[in-house]
Amino acid sequence: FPAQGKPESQSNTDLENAKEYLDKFFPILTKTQSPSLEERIKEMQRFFHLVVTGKLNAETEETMKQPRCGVPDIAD
Amino acid sequence: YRTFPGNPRWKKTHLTYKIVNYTPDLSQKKVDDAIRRAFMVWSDVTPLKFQRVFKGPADIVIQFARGEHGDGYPFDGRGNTLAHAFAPGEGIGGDAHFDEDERWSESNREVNLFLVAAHEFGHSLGLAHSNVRGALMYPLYSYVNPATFRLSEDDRRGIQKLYGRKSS
Repeated sequence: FPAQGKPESQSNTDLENAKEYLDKFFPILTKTQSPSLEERIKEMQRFFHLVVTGKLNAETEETMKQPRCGVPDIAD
Repeated sequence: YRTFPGNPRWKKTHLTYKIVNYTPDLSQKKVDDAIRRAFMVWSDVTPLKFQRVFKGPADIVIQFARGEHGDGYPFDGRGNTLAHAFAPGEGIGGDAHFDEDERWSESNREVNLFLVAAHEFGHSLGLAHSNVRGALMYPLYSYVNPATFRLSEDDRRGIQKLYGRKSS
């Protein structure tokens, strides 16, 4: 039987998807700074008026899955 | 509301648009009508006038496309990204692209073309995304009845900052 996927691998996929979303819609605009994923999630949460935790919680993931416009939310 | 960096905007009030292809999801008449009404959302509150052209260049070129479609910003299949548009400028500037992998509609089923087009044309005219929930320029799609649609105060202030008010 195939081994069951580890919970953390699912979590890694979620984080990868979140990073992809942030790269697309909340791109890093400065070359000098490299904000942490937590900071980037916070930026997204602030924009959408979500509870700002810096964590990839259900509310944040739900927002990331919603149909939307392809133009970044932070204009570059 | 927000505008793009440098506040790009059209330096003229008479703008042309061209529809280069159609989605099979709706009749051509319904697409034409949705696009026309989407432009009216903005021309109702500004001095802007939109004229459709069928040949030659146009300020705002409208197309339906799927996946990679030549602008470096590929669409992603059904769901998620529905459309995108470019800020005012030469060439691709102002152009609006709609993901053909979506199911476009004139109602509350699937994705309403009029609502998405009105949003995208906001970008074509120089508005970036607003973080005001309920504003047309909010980035997430949500259905409202097109028959009773009204531009929010946030959107109106944004577009009038760029182009002024419609003279009475």
